[in-house]
Amino acid sequence: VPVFPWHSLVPFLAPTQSD
Amino acid sequence: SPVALPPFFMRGSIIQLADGELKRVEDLKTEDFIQSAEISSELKIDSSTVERIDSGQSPNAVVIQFSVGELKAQVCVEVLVEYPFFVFGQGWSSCCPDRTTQLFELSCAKLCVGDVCVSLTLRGMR
Repeated sequence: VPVFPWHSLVPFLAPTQSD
Repeated sequence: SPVALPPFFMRGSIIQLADGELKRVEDLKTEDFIQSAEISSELKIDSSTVERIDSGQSPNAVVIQFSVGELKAQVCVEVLVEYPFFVFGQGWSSCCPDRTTQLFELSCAKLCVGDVCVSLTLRGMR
């Protein structure tokens, strides 16, 4: 059974300037 | 022509959280994403508010404009109408929940302007 990482489900939208 | 759908949105897909815990995609909660991002050294959760939803280039596509993060960066993405986003406090939502349910067997709410979606950015961007 394949296992997928949690972050593959969430869109990567934009880098932020902070942090 | 048919577009390949990401397999991990299919009901029953096994998802690994950052702490190693395994959950089915339909059982994921807002806290799972927040806690996984807290553990992650590279990824950070952002809140992305849906500003506009327009028709896309093909009949099955939509262009969604998000306002991302504290800086409210405007980002547009074109996706298939059935593509699900995770809305804070609500769960999986798409522009055509009936189609998402039909294709993925994944229960979905209707994605609307004003919804706040989970998105990711990189930590340490300067």
